Amino acid sequence: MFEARLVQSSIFKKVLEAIKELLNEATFDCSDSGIQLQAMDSSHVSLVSLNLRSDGFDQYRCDRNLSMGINLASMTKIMKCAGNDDIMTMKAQDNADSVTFMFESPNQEKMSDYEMKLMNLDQEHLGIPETDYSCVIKLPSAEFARICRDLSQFGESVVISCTKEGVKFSAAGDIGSANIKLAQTANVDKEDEAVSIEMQEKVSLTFACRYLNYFTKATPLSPQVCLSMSAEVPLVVEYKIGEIGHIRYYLAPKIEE
Amino acid sequence: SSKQMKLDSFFNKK
Repeated sequence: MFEARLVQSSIFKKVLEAIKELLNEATFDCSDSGIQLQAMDSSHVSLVSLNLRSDGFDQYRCDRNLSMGINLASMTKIMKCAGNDDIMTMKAQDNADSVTFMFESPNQEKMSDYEMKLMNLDQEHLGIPETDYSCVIKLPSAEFARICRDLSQFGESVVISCTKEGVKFSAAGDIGSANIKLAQTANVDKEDEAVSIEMQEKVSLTFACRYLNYFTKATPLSPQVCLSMSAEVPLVVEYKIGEIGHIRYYLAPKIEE
Repeated sequence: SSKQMKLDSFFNKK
C-alpha cells in the first residue's frame, strides 16, 4: 500500500508545471525514502531529476517499492482540479494499475477523489556521476528566468561564462548581440536576492535557450536557483522545493564544431 | 556553428 499526504497540494501543482513541457510521461518511483523521478526529454538533451523526501510529507507510507508510470498531461488535468490550499493524498495499492488522488478543502467541506490509470513505462535509469563543479552560482530564480527570456530573443544559444568577477550571459543572432553580467552581491539583507559564486576555475559553456526556458518553469518553486558548471559536462539547474526536496535539470552543452 | 550534444555521451545507462 502506498499513501502520501501533503497539506500543500500547491507544491505538486508547481512540480507538474515544472516538468510537463519537457516530459510527456514519467515514472514516479516510490520507496520508504520518498518519491523520485528521473527522465530525459525525448531528444535526450536534457534530464529532469525530482526528489521528494518522505519526511517532507505530513503522512507517508510505502510498504513496498512502487513504480508508477504516469502520463503527465493527465496528472496535470487532475492537479488543476485541486485548490491551492487543498490537502492532497496520493494512494495506490501494491502492484496497482491505477493511483487515486484525494483533495480535501481546508474546511473539510469539499472532498474530491480522482482515479487515474497508470502506464507501463520502460525504466531507463541513467547513472549521473558525482561531480565537483568548477563553478557554482546561486542567484534569484526570477532573475535567472528573466535573463533566459530576454536573451532567447537574440539567439538560440546562451553562453554562460563564470569568472571570479562574476557571471556573464551572452547571446548573438540576426538582430545583434546581448550581454548580461551579474556581479557577486556584497552584503544583502535578504539572502533570496543574493548572487553568490563559488569558483574553482573559470568556465564558459554554450547552451540552448529553449531548454533553459523550460527549466525556468520551476521558478515558482523556489526564490533562488543554483547553476553548477564544469568544462564540457552538462549544466545543472537546481531549485529547492521547500523543506521536502528539490528538482534538478541537467542540460548537455553545445560544442563548437 | 555549434553542435548540440546528447546526455547519453555523458551519463551511462545503468
